Amino acid sequence: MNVFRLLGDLSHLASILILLHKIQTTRSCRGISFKTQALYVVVFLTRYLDLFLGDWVSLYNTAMKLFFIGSSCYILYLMKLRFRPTHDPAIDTFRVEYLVGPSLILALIFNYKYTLVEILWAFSIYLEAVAIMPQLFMLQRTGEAETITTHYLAALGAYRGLYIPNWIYRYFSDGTVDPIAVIAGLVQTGLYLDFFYVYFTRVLQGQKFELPA
Amino acid sequence: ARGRAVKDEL
Repeated sequence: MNVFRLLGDLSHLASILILLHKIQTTRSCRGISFKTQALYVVVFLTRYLDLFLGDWVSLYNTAMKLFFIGSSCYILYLMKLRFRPTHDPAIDTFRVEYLVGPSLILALIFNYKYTLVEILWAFSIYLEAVAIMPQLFMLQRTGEAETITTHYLAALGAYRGLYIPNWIYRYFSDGTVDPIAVIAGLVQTGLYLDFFYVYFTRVLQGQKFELPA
Repeated sequence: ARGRAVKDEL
C-alpha cells in the first residue's frame, strides 16, 4: 500500500460519504443520475465476487469491498424508495445499454483468463470506467449543479486519477503492471477532465458550477 | 499461470 493508493481509496470513500450527506441533508437526490448509481452497484457486485470465494487479501480490503457494495445498494434504496419523488427520470436519459453491452464484449475479448470470475472482473473494470457517463450527460443537459454534487464528483474523479501514480509506483517498486486496469483507469480519469476544468476554475473560486450555454 | 498481476486493488 503506497500513499497514492491510500489517498485514492480514501477519496473514493469520501465521495460516497459526500453523496450520502447531500441526499440526507437536502432530503433530495436532485441532480444525481440514478443510472450511474445503478451501474456502480453492478460494478461492485461483479468485481467483488471474490469476497465469497475465499480469496482473503486483508481486513482493509474486505471492509472496503463490503462498504462499497453496501453503500451503493443503500444509495439506490434512497433514490428509488425513500426520496423517489425528488428524482427526475426525464433528465436521466443516457442509454445504459451503450455502456453495458460494449463492456461485456470487451470483457469477453480482453481478460486475463477465460473463467466466469475473471470475465466479470474485467467487465466491472470496463463498466466502471464509463459508469459516470449518465451523470456527466445529465450535468451537461442541465448545465448546472449544486456545489455539494460537484464535490462528490471531484472526489470520485480523484479516486481513479490517484490510482495512476499508484500504478507507476508499483511498476518501479514491485514490477507489476495490470494493463486492463491501467488502460481503463486512464479512460475513466480522462472522462473527468472537462468537469475538473470547470470545478477548478469556478467552484473552487467560490462560484456556482455552471456550463456556458 | 496467466492471471491478474494485482489482486489487492479495489
